[in-house]
Amino acid sequence: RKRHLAALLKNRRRRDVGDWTGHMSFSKTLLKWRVIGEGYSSQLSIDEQKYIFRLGFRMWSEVSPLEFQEDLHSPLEDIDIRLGFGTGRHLGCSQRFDGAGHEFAHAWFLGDIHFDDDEHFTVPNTGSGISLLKVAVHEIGHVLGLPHIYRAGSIMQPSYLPQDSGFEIDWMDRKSIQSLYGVCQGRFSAVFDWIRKELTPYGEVTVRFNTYFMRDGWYWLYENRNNRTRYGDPVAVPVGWNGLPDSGVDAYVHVWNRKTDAVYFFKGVQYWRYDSENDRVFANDSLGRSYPRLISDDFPGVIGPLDTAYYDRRDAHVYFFKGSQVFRFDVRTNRLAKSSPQRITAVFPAVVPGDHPVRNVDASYFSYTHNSVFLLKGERYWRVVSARDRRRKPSLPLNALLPHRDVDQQWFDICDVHSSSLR
Amino acid sequence: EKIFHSRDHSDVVDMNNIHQAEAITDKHTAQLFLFKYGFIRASDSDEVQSLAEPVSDTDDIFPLNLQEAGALSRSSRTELQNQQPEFISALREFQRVSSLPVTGVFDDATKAAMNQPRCGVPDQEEQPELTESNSISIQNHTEVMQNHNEVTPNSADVMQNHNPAVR
Repeated sequence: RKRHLAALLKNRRRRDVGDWTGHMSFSKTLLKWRVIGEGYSSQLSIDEQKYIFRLGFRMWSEVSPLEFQEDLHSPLEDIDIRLGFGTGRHLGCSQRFDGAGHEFAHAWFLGDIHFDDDEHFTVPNTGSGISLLKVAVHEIGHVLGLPHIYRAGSIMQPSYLPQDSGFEIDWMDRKSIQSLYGVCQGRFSAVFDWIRKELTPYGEVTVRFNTYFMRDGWYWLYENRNNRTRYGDPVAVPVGWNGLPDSGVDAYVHVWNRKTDAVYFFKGVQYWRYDSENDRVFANDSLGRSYPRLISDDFPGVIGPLDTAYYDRRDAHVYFFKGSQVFRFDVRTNRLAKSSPQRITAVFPAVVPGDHPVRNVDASYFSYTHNSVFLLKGERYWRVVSARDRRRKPSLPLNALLPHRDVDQQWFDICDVHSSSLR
Repeated sequence: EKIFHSRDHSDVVDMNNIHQAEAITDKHTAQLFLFKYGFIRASDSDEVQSLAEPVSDTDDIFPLNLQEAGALSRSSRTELQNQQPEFISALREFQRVSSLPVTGVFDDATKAAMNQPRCGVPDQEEQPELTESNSISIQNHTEVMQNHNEVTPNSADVMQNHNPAVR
């Protein structure tokens, strides 16, 4: 026991308490967790317990820069968060449980979570009892450094409220955890609004769109009205975009005018045309040639790999970005504009001198929500001056870039999760 | 659901004899609740202070809890009940944070709230002297949690647009 205690003291989990801001927080973003061997509940199957804990950690990972990984092999003292069930005096804990009712669990900042196995814990959406998922998300919040929060809707309320069908971490709780760990940031490989036509029960054609952010092999659907991503995202690209490469895409272009309605995805030197109605890539083009095809074959003068691209309906040109240059491609004549390629700074001049992405634009994005084009690079974006802007201020040059802002101040909580928790 | 442990299914776990937590029914058990969850601070009264001495690893951090109440000597239990002012102010604080009518009286609504299943982490902690972090000035952590417009002052307009209270 002495050796074990010495080892514990020597290898005390490296838990630097950041500058004391009232609450402790982990100083790293990848956290390992494990259910203690002797700490499984006798009421739920091991798979159910693990599924629920994995989901609980994922829910926090979806709204913060933190990532969680179950670790079954490292020494116990290297595990950041240890979970276990027990009754009465349990797991060597100094606070005994009181039996069914009242205290159902407790947690220690930056440490362990114990669940009272006298309680009737249930898996999500099954009858009465205490939702283990909701309790787990609450206690994980404590371990991450959140105190009790007395606000309707907060997951950190001290008393248990029966779980409404699908509880999620709301805006204020997100800001609470982000006040400890910062907001989610990172570059995107493509951002686009995907348009689909649908028939109403009355036979009318309605047009729907959704906004998507892609980063390498993952994507999020972003709900503009709710200022957040879809619950449960990110998802692996092949899961949602049938036929696209696992590693994601460089660019998305939707050529949409009176004669044409075509969606293209570009990756490397190749491109695919996407069948929006059947939600998968086309196997062949109209001449029976199979996709993917070489970009340069069908977009003469344009050679992949590209940084990004978008279609501008005002002048019926696709703007292909590559390095510090932009290529304007006329879809009506299927030819590059005579003036192409040009410097991005020439085609998209900066309103404020020097405030410009200059080269290597990550994503160009025409947003139907904002009726504007955005150029994203790293954690910043620049909005292209729109026709409305120029009506208000005629002095603004065509396609000028307004001063940059931070991506995470316009599109909120787009967070990675650990690959092990991808569904 | 029946739960069996031994292979011959002889030890049906009787869900009825699962140990039940002691209900909070009177001022005494209410006082223990308020102490356990930090509404009655250890420093509030000397008597309570002696009960909450720093504990070694093996003892409870909260020497008072619902099972062990019986173990208290009669004299300290009555003294605990005489902590009237502390008890009332702690009760009012609990009622306030629980969105109950703040009566300072151990009424039915308060009793029901105290008997709710809940997390074992204390509500009120011994807050150390809070220092101003580099970007946010925190007077009281709870205040920051409830009013996010201050967290990122430079984007207060954004927070203003997205603050659910405004939405």
